[in-house]
Amino acid sequence: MNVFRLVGDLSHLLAIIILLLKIWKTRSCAGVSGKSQILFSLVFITRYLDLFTNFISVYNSVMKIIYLVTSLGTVYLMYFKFKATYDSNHDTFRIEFLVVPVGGLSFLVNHDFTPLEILWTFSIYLESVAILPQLFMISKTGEAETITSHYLFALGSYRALYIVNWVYRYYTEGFFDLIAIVAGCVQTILYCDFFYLYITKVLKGKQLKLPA
Amino acid sequence: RVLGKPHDEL
Repeated sequence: MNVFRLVGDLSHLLAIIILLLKIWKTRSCAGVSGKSQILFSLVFITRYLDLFTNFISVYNSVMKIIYLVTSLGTVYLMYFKFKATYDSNHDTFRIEFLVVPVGGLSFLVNHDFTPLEILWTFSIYLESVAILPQLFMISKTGEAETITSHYLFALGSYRALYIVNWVYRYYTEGFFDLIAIVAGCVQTILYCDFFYLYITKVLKGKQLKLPA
Repeated sequence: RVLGKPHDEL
């Protein structure tokens, strides 16, 4: 464990908590893409299947459980409890266009042709594009609530910090995982235009509005 | 080469 990965994990946890609190407190999931949340739940389920068979550390197991519970809880809030506030008219990204290619790629490019490893690879590839429905929804509505932009900033920062963690681990342990690194770079690049808008607008107290 | 199997990152 290194400080970059720890801060990255905490940033990820912060993002998930921000979103959960936003939905719970405002009793509304307006502006939030339920499809992205479903994809994130799928990412955690397929990645953490080894939760009980492969103990790494208490921290690792506890965080996996927290991610699973909070992401499924968010999906529950969006599609059941506060379903009436779910904006399905703007959340129209065809996620099968993500899941099918990612599923195919995980069979073709992986470290080990075993079920657990293929599902882990699927999860890594899926996570890199899972935010697309959310970004697509914001581009359709043309704006995002400030709290949602904080959520996205924390979420985008987590994988950016993981990239620093991979550089650090390469030089200190000689560890590198090309699949995770390439997918992590794609994932972080997808946030770049949002990062620009967040830093130039939201941090100056303006509403996040995408150029129409 | 991928070391540190199994996956020890979240």
